[in-house]
Amino acid sequence: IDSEDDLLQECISSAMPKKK
Amino acid sequence: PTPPYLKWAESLHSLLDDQDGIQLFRKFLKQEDCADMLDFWFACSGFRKLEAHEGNEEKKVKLAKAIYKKFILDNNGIVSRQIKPATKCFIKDCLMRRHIDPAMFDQAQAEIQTMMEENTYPLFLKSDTYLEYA
Repeated sequence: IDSEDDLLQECISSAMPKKK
Repeated sequence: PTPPYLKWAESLHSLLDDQDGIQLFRKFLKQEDCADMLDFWFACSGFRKLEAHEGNEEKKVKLAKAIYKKFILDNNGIVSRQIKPATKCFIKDCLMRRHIDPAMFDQAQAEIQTMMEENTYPLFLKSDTYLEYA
């Protein structure tokens, strides 16, 4: 379950804009 | 130069293109109990961006299932309630046939985006959270 959550978090972060 | 918080009021996309804007919008959505909508929107974008190099296929299946399980499966969830039944069926069908396509969540994402554009985003711009920040 943890790894599923991690995967989801990683996916969400990957779509966020990078710090300007 | 235009301050960032004024840019956020131009469109949902200008808001979601800025880390501080996202953070503030998320704070507002959390108060309204609908932060999942934002997470889902970004999860869909992240899923679409996953590249198709070797070894990624398993990861894609796992991720698609995780997104489905967290946001769509529970019919009472805030995201699930905003997505059309036909769209949910389409995603479920893709998963069952293991037909994992980068665009499989696009329609669901569009439905959530419309909901944010018409509802939570205008409310955010009028909220104390935004006004106090501005």
